[in-house]
Amino acid sequence: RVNPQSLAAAFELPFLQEMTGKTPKSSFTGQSLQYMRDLYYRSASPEGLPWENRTLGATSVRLVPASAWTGISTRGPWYVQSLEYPMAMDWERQILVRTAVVYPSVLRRSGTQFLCQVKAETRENKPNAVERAFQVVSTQSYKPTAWQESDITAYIRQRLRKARGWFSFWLHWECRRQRARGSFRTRWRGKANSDTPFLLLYFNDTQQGYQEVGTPLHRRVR
Amino acid sequence: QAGDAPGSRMEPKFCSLHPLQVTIKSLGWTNWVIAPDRLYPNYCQGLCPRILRKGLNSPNHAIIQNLVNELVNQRVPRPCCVPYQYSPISILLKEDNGTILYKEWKDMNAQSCTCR
Repeated sequence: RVNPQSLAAAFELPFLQEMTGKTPKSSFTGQSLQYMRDLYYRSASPEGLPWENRTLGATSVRLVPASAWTGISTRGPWYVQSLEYPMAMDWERQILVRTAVVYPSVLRRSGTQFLCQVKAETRENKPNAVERAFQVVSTQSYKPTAWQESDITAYIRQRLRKARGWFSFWLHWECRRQRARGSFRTRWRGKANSDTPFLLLYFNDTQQGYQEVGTPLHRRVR
Repeated sequence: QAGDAPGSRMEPKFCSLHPLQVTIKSLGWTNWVIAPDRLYPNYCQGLCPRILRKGLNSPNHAIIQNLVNELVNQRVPRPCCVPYQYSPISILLKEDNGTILYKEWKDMNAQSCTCR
């Protein structure tokens, strides 16, 4: 009974455009989906009401899975992998608050502690404009107990400013298993593609109609 | 002495907030929305009284419009019953490019009503 023209006009509103885009790909893995579900229920009630004491520090959080990756090399105590992430930010509407990489569950499930170095390499989406500058963005010790994140905000901010919102970058993970209980013989588990680290972009929408943030940015103590 | 029993006459229902629950499924959004599974937008319905009480938070304009309807021109309608305060909601969405988005939208649930 709705006039198709008025319905089409309604779907030009940003809210409905975001809610009802193209049918999403079914590439959501259990791991990333579970992470975002946890994040959701830490920030909002099951009815969708944001908690007063939520600590996100942003109105939006986007999980970006790797678009390409090399095979995982797991020789002895080493875990090495390279992953590509496409970056797309709408400069006019979004203000980046924080960027983090969530480390793979293969580390989490291996039962030992790791020391990881994460290097980043930016590749701008222009012909002949490949920037091959590796930069160490994080050196961190990982415990096999819970989700852990590496904060790479400074690096991404710098690149975003340069590329005006669009670029892709590779993250190279080099993790060394710490000698725990005297052996490296423990078998690696969970080498599926779904174990790849994913990127989290925390941002605020500047467009009218979105919720303003009142809570300060919460950072994990490292 | 015969008279109307209380409640037998249609009493005007004044502007108030009415609860409304909508499932994501009924909106056809299950392809995109992961959580929550239902929304509580609520709605405002009812007549705006001729004398606007303080709790309705009506602006001065609504008082004038009421007076115009009463005293000057009845073709000018009385103020309308509309939401006054809203609350935000958080939605977890799947996006078409393979990303997952947590987002807070403001002004999604009606919390109180006003005549304006």
